[in-house]
Amino acid sequence: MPVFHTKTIEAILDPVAQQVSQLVILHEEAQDGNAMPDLSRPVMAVSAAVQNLVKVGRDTANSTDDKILKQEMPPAFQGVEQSATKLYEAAMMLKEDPYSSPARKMLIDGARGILSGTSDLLLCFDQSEVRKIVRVAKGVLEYLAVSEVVESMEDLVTFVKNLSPGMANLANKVTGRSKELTHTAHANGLVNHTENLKRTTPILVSSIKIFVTTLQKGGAGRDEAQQNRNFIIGRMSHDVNEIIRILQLTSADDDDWS
Amino acid sequence: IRVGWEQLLTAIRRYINEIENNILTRDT
Repeated sequence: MPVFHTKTIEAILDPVAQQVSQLVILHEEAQDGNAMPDLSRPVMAVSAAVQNLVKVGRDTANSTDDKILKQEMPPAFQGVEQSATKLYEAAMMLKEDPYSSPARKMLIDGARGILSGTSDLLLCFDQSEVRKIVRVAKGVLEYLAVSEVVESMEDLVTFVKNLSPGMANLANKVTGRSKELTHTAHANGLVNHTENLKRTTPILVSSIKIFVTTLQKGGAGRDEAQQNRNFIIGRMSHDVNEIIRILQLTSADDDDWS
Repeated sequence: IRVGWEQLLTAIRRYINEIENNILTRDT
């Protein structure tokens, strides 16, 4: 089961996470009693970076129209800020007493806290990206239902003109997302359902065409044509609903996926 | 350990800047 949900988060977070865990092991093994160096300068640089991150982050939270993101970001900032304070306090303690083991522990806690706080932040943003795609998918779902009121060739032309860009937009976004995911089964699921949609969209159009033709010819075969059209709408709605479901899975939901 | 901590703190600072530049400033 992949540790990181998307390749972007993996690329950003993994190198630093590796370094922290290596240093923690070094510290736990190296009960060497060596004096710790004066870390106040690098720690101040980290604190400054955290302050800047939080400022930019708060601006982003204020400007986003994603209410959930607006709610979820502040706690992540607090976590990061508190951890940066721990780093600072640890550096000050070590200046006083370079052998202080509580200060070492605090240093490690601070570094870990920054990682987990920023990881939460990255996940917040990632879920916001997912919500954008789900909105597009729901739009397509709603428009598929419109096909049931198409009863003339003109309506069909309008319907196709509206459906095509929405479907193309969804396919692009979902394909892009599938390439981001580290969980191959989720990624494959998205690709498969998107391929289904691409394949069945023209079939839907021709089924509506046949239905409209039966109306124009006085209704002979109308029911059968309607059933066929509805069956295809059902299939496509299923694919879109599956895309929505898979998009919202995190690796933590792995069990119900399997 | 000395080099380790300075390296790590520099890496954390760079990592935080990367989040700010690549993630936060994207249009939400």
